[in-house]
Amino acid sequence: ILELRLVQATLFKNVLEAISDLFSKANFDFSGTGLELQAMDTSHVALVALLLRAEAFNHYLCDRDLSMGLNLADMAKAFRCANNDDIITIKAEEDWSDTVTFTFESPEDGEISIFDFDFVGTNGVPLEIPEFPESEYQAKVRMPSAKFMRICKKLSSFGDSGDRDTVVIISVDKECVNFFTRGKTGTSTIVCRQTQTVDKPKEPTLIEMKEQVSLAFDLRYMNSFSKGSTLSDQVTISLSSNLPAVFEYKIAETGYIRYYMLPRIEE
Amino acid sequence: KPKQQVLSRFFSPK
Repeated sequence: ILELRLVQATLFKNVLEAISDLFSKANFDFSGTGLELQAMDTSHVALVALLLRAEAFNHYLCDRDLSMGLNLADMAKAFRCANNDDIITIKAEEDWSDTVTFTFESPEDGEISIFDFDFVGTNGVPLEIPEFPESEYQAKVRMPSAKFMRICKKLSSFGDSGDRDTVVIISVDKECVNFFTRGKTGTSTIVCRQTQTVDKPKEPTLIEMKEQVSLAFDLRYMNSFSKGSTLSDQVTISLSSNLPAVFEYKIAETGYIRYYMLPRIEE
Repeated sequence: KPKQQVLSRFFSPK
C-alpha cells in the first residue's frame, strides 16, 4: 500500500510548476526512501530528476516499491485548483489498479477534491543517472535562484527570436560568470562577479573554476529550469564540455531537483 | 546555429 500526506500543498504545486511546461510525462518511483521523479523531454535534450525523501512528507507509508508514469499537464491542472495550505493525500491501493488518487482537503472549510490519475507510458524513463565525478566539471557556479531566473528573463527579452532557439553562452573566467546572447541588432552580456560573502551572507554568488569554460545552451530550456527557484533559494550550475551540465536546486534537507542538458556544439 | 546534443549516450534505462 502507498499512502502519503503533505500538510501543505505548496511543495507539490511548486514541483509541478517547475517541470510541467517542459516535460509532458514523468515517472514517479515510490520506495521506502522517498519519491524519485524523472522526466525526459520528447527531443531528449533535457532530463529532470527530483528526490523528495520520506522525511519531506508528514506521513509516508510505502511497503512495496511502486513505479508509475503520470501525465504532468493533467496533474498541473489539478494542482492549480489546490490552495497552498490544502492537505494532500496520495494513495494507491493494494491491487495496483493502475491509478493513483490525489486528495486535496481544505483545512478551513473541509472541502475535499479527489483526482484519480491513470498511469501512462513515459518517454523512456526511468534511467540510471550516475553521479558524474566532480573533477570532470571545469566550473561550478552557485547563485541565488531568483537572480538566475532574472538573468534568464532579461536574456529572453533581448534574444533574437524571443524564447525560441535563442542560444546563451555561459562562460566562466576567474571570478566572473558571463551570460551572453545575440539579439537582432546587437549582443547582450550579463556579468556576475563572485560576491563577498561577508556583505550578503545569505545570497552569495560563488564561482569555483578549474579551467576557463565557455558553453552554448538553449535559452528556452534554461528558462524552464529557472522555475526551480520556487523550490530553493540557491541554484548550482555545474559546467563541463564533455558531460551534461547540471542545474541543481537543493530542497531544504529533504531532497533536490536536478536538470541535465548538454551544450550545443558547432557542427 | 550550433547543434543541440542529446542526452541518450549518458544515461541508460534502469
